[in-house]
Amino acid sequence: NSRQKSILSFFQKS
Amino acid sequence: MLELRLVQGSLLKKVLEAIKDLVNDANFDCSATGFSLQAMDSSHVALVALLLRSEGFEHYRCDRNLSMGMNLNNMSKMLKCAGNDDIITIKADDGSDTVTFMFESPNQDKIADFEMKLMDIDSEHLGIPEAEYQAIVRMPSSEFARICKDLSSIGDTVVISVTKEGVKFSTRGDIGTANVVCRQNTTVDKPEEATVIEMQEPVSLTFALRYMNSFTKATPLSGTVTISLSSDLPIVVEYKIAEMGYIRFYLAPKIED
Repeated sequence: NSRQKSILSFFQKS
Repeated sequence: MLELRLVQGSLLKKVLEAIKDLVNDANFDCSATGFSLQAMDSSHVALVALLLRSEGFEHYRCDRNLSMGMNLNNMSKMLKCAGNDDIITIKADDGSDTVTFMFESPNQDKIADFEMKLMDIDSEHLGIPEAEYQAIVRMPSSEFARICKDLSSIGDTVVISVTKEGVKFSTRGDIGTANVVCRQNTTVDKPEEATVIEMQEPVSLTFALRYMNSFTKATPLSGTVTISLSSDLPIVVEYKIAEMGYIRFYLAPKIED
C-alpha cells in the first residue's frame, strides 16, 4: 500500500 | 495599466493547453520580471510554476505588480479563438475586473478582441527552496510522453529509478508489469534527441501516472524535458519555453506505508 504525499508537506506558504 | 504583446501567440495557447486540466483557477502575476503563475491542483498533490520573462515579449508594459485571477478553462476557450500565427496582446487597466486578449493576424488584416471576466482567487503562494537533486535526466519530451502513456495502460503508478545504467520507468497492474530503461545517449544528430543523465547518487521514487500524463500536455512547448529527482523532494518535470522561460511541474511522491 502506498500513500500519496501532499505538495504542502514539502513547500511552505510564503 | 498592463499591455503585453507576444508575437508568438501560439506559445500562450500551448501553455493553457498544458495546465488547464491540472488547475481550474489561478492568479497570473505580472511584474517587471515577467508574466508568471504558480498554482496547485485541487488535491494539493501537484504544483505548476510558469514563467514567461518580460524580455520575451515584443512589448511589455506593467506599471505596477498585478495579480489577475482567471478561470483557465475560460481563458483556454478564448485563446482557442486565436490563430496559431496570431500575435496575442494581453491588456488590463488598473483596478479593472476584466482582461482583454487581442488577436492580430500576421498580415494585420484581422484584429479581434476578447474580454474575459477576472475572478478573486484566494491562493497561497508557496516558497520553493533551491535544491540539489540526486539525479537530473534530460530526454526528448516526446519519448517521455510516450513512456508515461504506455505505462498508464498497464498500471496507475510509475517507479522512476536512476542508476549508473540509466533511468528506469516501471509499473505494475492487474494484467502484468512493464519496465522501460533509457540509457544515456549523446551520439545523436540533434541535441534535443539526446538522453543525458547526471547522477550524484542512485534514487528511486514512486509517482501517480495520472499526473505525469497531465504534465506531458506541455510536450508541444519543448523538444526536451528535464526531470529532477531527490529522495525527499517532489519530482520536477520542466519544459523550457524557448527564449521566454519555463513551465515546471512539481509532483509529490507516493510513499510506502
